[in-house]
Amino acid sequence: KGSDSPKDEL
Amino acid sequence: MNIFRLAGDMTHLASVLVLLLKIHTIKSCAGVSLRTQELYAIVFATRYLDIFTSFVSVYNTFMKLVFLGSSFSIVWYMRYHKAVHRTYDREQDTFRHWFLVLPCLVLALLIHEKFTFLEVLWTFSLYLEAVAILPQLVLLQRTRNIDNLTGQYIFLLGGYRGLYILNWIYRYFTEPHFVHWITWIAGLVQTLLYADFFYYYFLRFIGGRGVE
Repeated sequence: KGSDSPKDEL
Repeated sequence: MNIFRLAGDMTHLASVLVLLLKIHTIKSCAGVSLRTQELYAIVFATRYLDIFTSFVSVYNTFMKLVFLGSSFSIVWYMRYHKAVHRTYDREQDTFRHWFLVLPCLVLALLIHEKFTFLEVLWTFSLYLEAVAILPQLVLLQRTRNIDNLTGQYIFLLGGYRGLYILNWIYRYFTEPHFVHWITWIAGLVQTLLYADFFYYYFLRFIGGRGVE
């Protein structure tokens, strides 16, 4: 989930 | 997190701090486009809607708060702080930035990864950020000369997304299914818009004079 999505970026 | 992304975030943070330094200490926003600042406030407001629902890390949440707080306070300073507002170049900062918002919203409704409220607004923030610098670049050409702090602000703001592109390349090769064309193309367009600014900015370093 968090790893492959750019949503963990700013 | 990789070194490119950390460098990108620090560069972005530095750009915000340089602008806050300029506005807060010398109480001047000469050469700074209020319209670009308003667009950036919208960018962060629509990108960080998930700040309370999805926790990634303390760092992530902290930086989101910093970017939200600084962008809205810069808009507040430039609009309502007497001394700062006096230095705002209203006549020259006339780019119709609201004309950028609607096309970005329409595009986000058409091209996105998931058709959900958060995802569409998040995608909208990517498209809007790609063009948010336009009012500032237009103002730059009109005001000819700009002071060093404003030049450094724009340089750092343009550089951060360039570092993010390196981060995406790194993640593409290290994370099997990290493919996000929307993020990549928006980031590339955003960085390319700074191309001529970077050109003149480096000339300034070589020539040792102000940014023409």
